[in-house]
Amino acid sequence: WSPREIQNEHLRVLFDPVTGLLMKIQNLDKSISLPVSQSFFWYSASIGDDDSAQASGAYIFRPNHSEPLPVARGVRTYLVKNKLVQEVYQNFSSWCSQVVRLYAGQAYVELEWTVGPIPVDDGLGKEIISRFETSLQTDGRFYTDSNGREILERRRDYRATWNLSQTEAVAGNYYPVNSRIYIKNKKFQLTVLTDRSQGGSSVADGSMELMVHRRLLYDDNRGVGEPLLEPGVYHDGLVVRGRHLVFLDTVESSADRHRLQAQQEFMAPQLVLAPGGGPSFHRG
Amino acid sequence: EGDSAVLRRAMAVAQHHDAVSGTEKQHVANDYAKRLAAGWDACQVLVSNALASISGNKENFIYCNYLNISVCPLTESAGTFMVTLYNPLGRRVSWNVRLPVKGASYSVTDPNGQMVPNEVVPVSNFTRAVRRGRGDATHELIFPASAPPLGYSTYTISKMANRDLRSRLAKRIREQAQPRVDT
Repeated sequence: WSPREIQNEHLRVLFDPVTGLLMKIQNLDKSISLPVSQSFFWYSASIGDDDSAQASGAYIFRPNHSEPLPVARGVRTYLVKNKLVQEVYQNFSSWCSQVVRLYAGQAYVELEWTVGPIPVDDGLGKEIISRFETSLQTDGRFYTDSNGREILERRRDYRATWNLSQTEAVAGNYYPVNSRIYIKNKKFQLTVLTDRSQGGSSVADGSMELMVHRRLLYDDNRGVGEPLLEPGVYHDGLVVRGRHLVFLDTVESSADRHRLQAQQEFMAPQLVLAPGGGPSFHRG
Repeated sequence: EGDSAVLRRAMAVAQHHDAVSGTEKQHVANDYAKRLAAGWDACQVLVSNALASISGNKENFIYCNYLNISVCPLTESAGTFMVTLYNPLGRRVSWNVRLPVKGASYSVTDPNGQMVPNEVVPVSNFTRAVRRGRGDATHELIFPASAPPLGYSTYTISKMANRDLRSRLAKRIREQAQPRVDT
């Protein structure tokens, strides 16, 4: 048995009963329903090929295929549901999991992912992405922020100031995502807020992806002199945990949502704990 | 004495393009992390002093850096504790607080002494797998909180004993047994 949906006052999130993956998001306030599949994939890192000796490394993202491999085709899931929160826990593999979460009153879907330690025993460097696939007709366009401020339009396989001959179908379309990325058609917009800077792209119409973790075995010969192979405290690779906040709204209303929430993420409340019962204090 | 200069210096070093993009050697990355951690340590004293000064209470303020993996020695072990939310934004914000705990039931009161609804959920296996011996909280306490613009709110949390649970359950059964009158 796997959970079919979670819902609050504003949103309903539906899951595929067979795969357990996110399948559809509905904005109940605006009666918007969008098929959205979300899953984790990995690009196999290039170590150099006939076209170029360039390996993927700290400076360079260079997958050896344009199509990433799924971390899992189906996930094991379970549901936690109470008055304050509804959560679907998705287990993709021993090193990749996610919680899809809706708090009461919250107008966005929270995806809390945990990725790592990335296995490299097979001798392959791996670059892990979270990909959202929708039916939106996006005409090769997607949007990323410029350091949390201006939003810039990005066009696939296009540069505004010169005629581009694209040689890297994926990497050549990756852009910095400091706080948000979105795709839209004439009516609806799907926005993802990140909790840290990541690389992101839309390599196909209606699709949007963010790179959440990478572990590589070769130096890219750009100066750092070592592969991007951070060992972590336990010397088996880093585990990263982060959040993506997903908004589905009309194009007109989306900025009002993601701008305010991004402020709240960037300048999040600071939690300070205390056992209590301390003496009163007055500055001298 | 608190000192923000240590963190300020570490942040200045971390403006280097290698720190921003992650193109530094591993031992340099370790040094960036060490500098930032030392900076945050010194800033914690500064924030504690400021909170003591503003609130008029000299508490043993504790900062749990591993809350994202449900680790916090204080909340795991204490029967009663306080949570202060400082809001750096110029508008009121609402926030869902999640704290690692070991108990099954808690009472949460807001700054006005009003009870706040809360829930306790089990710590997931995903989290247990990544915290690797750090902390042994079995549950997470969740409650909605809010803080005023550029200000703070303090919530008090108390673990409920079994007898409190029993009396609450008995009260709920009595309420359900009685017909409700809507006015």
